[in-house]
Amino acid sequence: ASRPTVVDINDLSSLVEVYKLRAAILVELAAKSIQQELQRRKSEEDAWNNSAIDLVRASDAHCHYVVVKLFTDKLGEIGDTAVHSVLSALALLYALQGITQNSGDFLQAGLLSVPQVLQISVRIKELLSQLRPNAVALVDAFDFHDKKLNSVLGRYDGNVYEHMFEWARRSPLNSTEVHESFHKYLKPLRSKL
Amino acid sequence: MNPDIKKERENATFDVEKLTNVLDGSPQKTKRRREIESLVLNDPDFKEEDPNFLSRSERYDQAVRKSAQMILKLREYGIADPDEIYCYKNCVHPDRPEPLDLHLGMFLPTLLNQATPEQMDKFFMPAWNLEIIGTYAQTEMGHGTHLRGLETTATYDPSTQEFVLNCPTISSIKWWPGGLGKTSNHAIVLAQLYTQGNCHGLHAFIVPIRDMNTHKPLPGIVVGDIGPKFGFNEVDNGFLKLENVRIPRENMLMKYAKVEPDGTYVKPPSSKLTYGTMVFIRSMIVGESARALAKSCTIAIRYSAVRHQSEMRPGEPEPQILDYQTQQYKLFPLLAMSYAFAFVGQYMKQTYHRITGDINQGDFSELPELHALSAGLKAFTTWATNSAIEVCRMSCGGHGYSRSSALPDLYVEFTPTCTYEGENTVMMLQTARYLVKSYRQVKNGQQLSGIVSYLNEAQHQRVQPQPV
Repeated sequence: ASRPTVVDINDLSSLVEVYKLRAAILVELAAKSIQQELQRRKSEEDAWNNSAIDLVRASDAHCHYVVVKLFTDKLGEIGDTAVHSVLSALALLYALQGITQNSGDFLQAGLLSVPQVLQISVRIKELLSQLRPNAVALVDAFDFHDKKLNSVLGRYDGNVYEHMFEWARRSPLNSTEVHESFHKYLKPLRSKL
Repeated sequence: MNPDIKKERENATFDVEKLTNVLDGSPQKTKRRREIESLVLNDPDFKEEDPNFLSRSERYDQAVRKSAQMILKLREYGIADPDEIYCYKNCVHPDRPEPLDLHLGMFLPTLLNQATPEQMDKFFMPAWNLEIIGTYAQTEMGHGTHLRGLETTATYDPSTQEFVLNCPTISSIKWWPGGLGKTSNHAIVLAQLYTQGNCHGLHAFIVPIRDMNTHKPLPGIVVGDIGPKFGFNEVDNGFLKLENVRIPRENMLMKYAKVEPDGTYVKPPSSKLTYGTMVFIRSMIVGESARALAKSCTIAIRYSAVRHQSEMRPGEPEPQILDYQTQQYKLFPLLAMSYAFAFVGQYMKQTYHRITGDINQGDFSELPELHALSAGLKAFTTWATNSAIEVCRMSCGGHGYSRSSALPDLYVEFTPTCTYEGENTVMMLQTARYLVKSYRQVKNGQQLSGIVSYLNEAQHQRVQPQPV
């Protein structure tokens, strides 16, 4: 067997390998489930249906690998050092978070050890702090004009509360100080009680 | 400018404009996008009443008015590039589907991909000039993702060289297509083709449904709006019941499959070609996921920067919400995901255009891989984004529930992507079919190419878990 791959949880290309192997192992698991069903004399259709959960998991892992791979590949195209640095932190956060959320797959497949998974949780917290100063700038980069974003909470100038109050006052229910229902129903009700 | 958010921008360690250029693809594309946006955002003709304060009928009316203006102005400015049309349209109807979506996004592309030159002459220019307003009627009341289950029939009558289209059962009524209820006067109808007593599966037929002048339904056509939904308020998703409607033979889209005048059927070169439009749409949905998630993160993170709550250290002023680790843990992985999906969206668009270029040269070799990849990534990204929008909304506290936040709309307008253009679980199973087939090829000693080639490598590779 070839030399085992050493997983460095701070190295994106190493994480791409781990995602790749997770996907390959889950594809193999699904294919073998179909095989076992066929050996139990199930029809082809029933063998596939009885393996559907494994099949969906395999596809999900395949897509997850593709996303992590493409994000990592994209970093190779970024020339600006500062942009490269902040995108690398995002890519690492995305890859590590994916491992945390699917740690069972990686542990079950023997791709990572329990101490490594614990180390990943620590690393994620470091990345959160590292990204904190750039959070607003990272969403500013999407460059959504306020009229496109259409959100009082997401306004570029951050003047949320003033504009929320203004928005509420424009609501049709506020077009009159006293809504007609008061005179139609509530006031007559009083005289009957 | 709110002082908190001003300080946030002063803390940034990179040039925002450079990252914007990366997301657009180049500085030139950023410049061009902003030009197009300003054409709309500064145009008084697109001024609108806040849709949150309108009835459904008023919202539909306002959307049609703006769409009509949009078509006129796209002509006036000579904007014809699909990406630029898309950008313009997204400004006119921010985060909202609109009544002409299927005309622009399905009817015209399907004509381009599947009509013969003669059919292009007959239908394309009238459609381009909105004389023909079309939709794409595939889904039925009882049949959606499983296309082979569609029941609507198209039976060829050689004596009159016509197709007879019919919805034989209540479950075969076409149901859901956007713009079908009140806007369109034509539909591309997907139906099971019968000729010379044989069924040849799903094919596409151009069916007139309303009179081109009076806009009244034509004989044999029962058509209307399906009523209010979770969102999509501006779209007249409709129903269409065909009662033995006759159309000329020339109305079957015959760039690939054909029916000769005597009823002889000619097979298409690849069974997947009818899927071409869906692969295009699925590839674009990946970009939609990125956009919707980016907007949700923008709203949640900017608001978390100006919102102050609770007390981290006794006696100190209320800190910004964004300083709480739990808030960062909710939002920053989603921010990372929106960048990840943005780059996947760029990749899918490039790959789609490359492979359709090959198809036009007669090379279908990569279509199965593209079909599997677009299906899987459509499911993967929409499921993840769907959950993420809810996390962003709830991370804004009570105000995330106000429509003024735009987060409820982002959710209800996005969530159908998990179901339409292929229900996500079925999409994942379609991708799995391709993966298992590839796996079996590896077992038979074949060398794979493309994005599944790792199945070859993985046979030999092992990973050594490391003690920390």
